[in-house]
Amino acid sequence: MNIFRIAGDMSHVASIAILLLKMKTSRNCAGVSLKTQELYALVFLTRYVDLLFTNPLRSPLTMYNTIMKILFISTSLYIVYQMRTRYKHTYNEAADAFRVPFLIGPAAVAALLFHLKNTVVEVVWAFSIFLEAVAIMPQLFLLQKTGEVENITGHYIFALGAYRGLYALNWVWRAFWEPGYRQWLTWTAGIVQTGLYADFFYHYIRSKRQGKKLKLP
Amino acid sequence: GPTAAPKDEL
Repeated sequence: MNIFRIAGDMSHVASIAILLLKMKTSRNCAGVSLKTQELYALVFLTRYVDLLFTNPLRSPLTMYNTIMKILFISTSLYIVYQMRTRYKHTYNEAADAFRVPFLIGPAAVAALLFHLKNTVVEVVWAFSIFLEAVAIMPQLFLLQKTGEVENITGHYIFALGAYRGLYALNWVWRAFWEPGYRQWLTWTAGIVQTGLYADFFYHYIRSKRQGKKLKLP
Repeated sequence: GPTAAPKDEL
């Protein structure tokens, strides 16, 4: 466990808290992509199948991971549930039009082609890695369609992007300090994912420096 | 083939 990993995880948790807070205080989910949130729920459910056969008491790290996994699964399901019920009338359904099968299909094919072991759990795990890399796309698509980005939605995506960037630094750290630590599959997907935020980051930072509202061209 | 890395990240 290094500083980048912890900071990355905290940034991830912060992004979820920001999103929940935005919905609760403004009583709406305008600008939030339900499709992206459902993809994240699917990502966590397929990533953390190992919860079923891992003893959380094995080590402090296992305990930490178990708590975080349960937190990610439960909050993502909770967000989807809230968007589909309480905040349904504020959801930009027509604008949230990214076609999700175009993400799930290729992620499934990639997982069948590239996985670490020939077991169902490993293929499903690889699927979750590939799907996470692209799950933000409906959200970015929705913002681009809406044009102006609400402050808090901007913070949410920024925190989520920061999580990916910090994880990449964590990999660099580990590759340097832990002999034999190599994770090509995770690294490739993670770098693709971080890259998807590059354009958003550029506009986010520029809007902050100019003190203007964030607009995506 | 490649071995599955221990899943110690989230």
